[in-house]
Amino acid sequence: ERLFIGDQVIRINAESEEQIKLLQALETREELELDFWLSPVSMELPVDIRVPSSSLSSVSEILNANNIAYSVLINDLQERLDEEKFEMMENHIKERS
Amino acid sequence: GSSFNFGAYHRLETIYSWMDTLVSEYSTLVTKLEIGRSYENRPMYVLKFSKGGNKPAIWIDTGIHSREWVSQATGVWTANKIATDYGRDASLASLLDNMDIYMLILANPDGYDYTHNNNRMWRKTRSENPGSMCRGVDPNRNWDAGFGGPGASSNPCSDSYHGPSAHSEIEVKNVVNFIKNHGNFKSFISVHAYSQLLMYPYGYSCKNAAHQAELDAIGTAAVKKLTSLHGTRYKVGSICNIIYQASGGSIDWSYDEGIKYSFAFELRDTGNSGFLLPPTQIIPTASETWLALKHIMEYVRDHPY
Repeated sequence: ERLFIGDQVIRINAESEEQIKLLQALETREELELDFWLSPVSMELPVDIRVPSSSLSSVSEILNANNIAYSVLINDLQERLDEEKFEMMENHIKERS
Repeated sequence: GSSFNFGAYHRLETIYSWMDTLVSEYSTLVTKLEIGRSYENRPMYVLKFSKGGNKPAIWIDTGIHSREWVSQATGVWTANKIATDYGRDASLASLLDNMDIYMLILANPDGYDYTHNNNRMWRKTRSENPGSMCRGVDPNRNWDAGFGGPGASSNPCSDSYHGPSAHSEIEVKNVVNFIKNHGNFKSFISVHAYSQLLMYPYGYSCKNAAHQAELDAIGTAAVKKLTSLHGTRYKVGSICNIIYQASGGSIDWSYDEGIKYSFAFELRDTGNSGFLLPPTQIIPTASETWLALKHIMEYVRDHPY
């Protein structure tokens, strides 16, 4: 099973077309293995990106260098997944009983 | 059936087993049809809600993108809602006097199973791509509607890979065959998550659909009802205008097939959860979505064409 330990989901509210274009370019950077939950489209919509732990520092550097502010939605994706799985297991046990 | 927890996420087998329970509990209203098999040979079941005969019909599919779990969970809740409310909701009874409803709750069964057992973040089908290490096609870029155009990737490793040809994915082809063979669908509704949108064609083009004004009015009214329950705010518009240009989408195909009332939902994530919407949010999400779905279905019933 794939684990997502240390992966973060970050949100960016792009402030210019230039920033949108830069984020679109990030989408094509395969080596970063970014998973765009919400793609960069316009300044009206947020951009959510799951960033693997191995790419966190690179992405942070790129964003900072381009003055793109971001917030962290999910600090450690695996923690959320563990919670989700635990809850499912509990429900399953309840239903069986 | 009474022990089933609609406020929880469930595995594929549990949902399939629950479908059997629903069918047995409401045998005069609900039947289960197998419309084909997935790439990994899982059955694809459609629940048919019908009072008999072959009436004009409404199609609802949920979870074509497997990681959007609140979609499938909303599908389960909605199917149960139709069964339990029938007989005590005059409008629903009248709807089913005039139309049948078909629900495909697990539109991407291989992907859904994969999200439970291998990779919670999986979105696509699980088909192999010859010549590539990467598997899967985005089943919402694989329809014969501007196939291969803007907003779809030709890279098999991309999450929006359109596939080698239109309807190459058996999961898509099964639905296409079913809709075409039936021949009398009047509405086609596809349910996704999570950016709170109600959309209509087109996605492959930014041109206005012929019925743009009507679709927009229906969508706006439907969303008004949705918002009335918990205050969830939605945007309404064409795919191209409110998200981005995306070719090969299901509702563009259905619309171009002549199914005028084609819509796609993006259900809520009012918090910061994305695809990991907590299960406590399932019932509020499904309940508000039901108000919009019902509005659309009633409109379709009242505006035959």
